[in-house]
Amino acid sequence: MALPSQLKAIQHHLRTAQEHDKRDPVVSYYCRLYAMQTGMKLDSKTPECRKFLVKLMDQLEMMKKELSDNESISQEVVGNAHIENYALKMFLYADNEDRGGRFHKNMIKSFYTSSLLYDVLSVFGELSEENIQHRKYARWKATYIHNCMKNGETPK
Amino acid sequence: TGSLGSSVASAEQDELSQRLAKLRDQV
Repeated sequence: MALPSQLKAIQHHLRTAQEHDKRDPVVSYYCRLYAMQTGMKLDSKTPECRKFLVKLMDQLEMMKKELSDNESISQEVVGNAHIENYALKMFLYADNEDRGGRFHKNMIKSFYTSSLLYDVLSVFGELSEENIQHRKYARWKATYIHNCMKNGETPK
Repeated sequence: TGSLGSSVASAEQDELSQRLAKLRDQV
């Protein structure tokens, strides 16, 4: 279903969820859960947003049923550790490429996706200071390197 | 119809909130 413009802020989290449906369904589930909670805060009044959010809720309930035997879903404390480990692994991969002077689309995407996953971590509660810094750094790095490559410059 | 519309909207909002709480075992 098309994303209403009022919910644009969760577009990339939902795309990350789709990208992980096969690769890592736990990441998909919590990306959609974050999108659901954030979407309800953004706009749950207008008909098109309500319709979108009801469909998203249907999908979450189905995923929870299908993944009921997965501890990362049945116990949120385990889910929290899963998402945090996944975000850190992605961040460290991109950071390692950056420090090695290897700039490419994949490392930019890894920086950006890790920053989205640090957003997702907020469903479990307040972010740690380290995670807040990682998110800020990862999002800045993705933007900076992307702009350098667009302008034909070598990132410092 | 205006008030009917808004009451339908708030009913749906409430239902979404309850389903979210249930999803997260917070009932």
